[in-house]
Amino acid sequence: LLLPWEAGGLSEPQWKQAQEYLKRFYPSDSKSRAPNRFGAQLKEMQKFFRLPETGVLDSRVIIIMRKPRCGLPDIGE
Amino acid sequence: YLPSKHRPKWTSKVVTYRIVSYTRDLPRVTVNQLVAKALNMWSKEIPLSFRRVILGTADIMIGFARGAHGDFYPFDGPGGTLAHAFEPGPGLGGDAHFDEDERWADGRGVGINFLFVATHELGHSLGLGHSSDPDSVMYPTYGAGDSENFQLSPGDIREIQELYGKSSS
Repeated sequence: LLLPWEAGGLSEPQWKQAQEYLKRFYPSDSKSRAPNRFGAQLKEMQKFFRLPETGVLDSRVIIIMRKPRCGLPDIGE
Repeated sequence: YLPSKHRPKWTSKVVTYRIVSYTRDLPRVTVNQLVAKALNMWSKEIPLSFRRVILGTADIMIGFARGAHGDFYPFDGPGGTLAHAFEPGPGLGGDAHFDEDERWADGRGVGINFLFVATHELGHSLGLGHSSDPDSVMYPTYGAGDSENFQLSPGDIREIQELYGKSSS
């Protein structure tokens, strides 16, 4: 089995940074046990930024994640 | 944007604000002017006015801080999170905090344009959430735009007026 970041062709730090970003700005139900919670949160982000909702961490998503921004979530509380 | 019925708002027609701490990057008078300018951008569209207070507790407390600063949302050093603000309410409600680890500017030279970020954060202080419209001042990521022509988007005006109504003037 591939590790989660390997499956997406990412380094472990990149994947962890993306996870932190999504956890903070696209919070989902903490009780959720969805097998691909990461992909679901990523799709939420892609929807918000009007990108194709692929659930894949591509360069366009990474560019947005690296931009300086407001500390409040984009969705939810 | 969320529907306005789910968003808290100020019920008083006059909202007080106080600048409790400043950045070393800009003269205090500049910060005072830019905060007033940011608030005016919103208040000219709605029947709400802002009054600055020098002492005591105001509805909106504004300040610069670095790292952990007492609200469970520590800042992260240069880049990343620039600022945050709380929706209308008592206590921390309405307060706007700016990361002192950023390099703040008045629109000239290198640095984060304080007017852009203050207008965005004070939008949160009034009850607005993030917008996915890149032309909106409530778009969550920072982009250096044209300071001279900086203004609320038609969507921003529509949303703030949905919350507070239209200005009578």
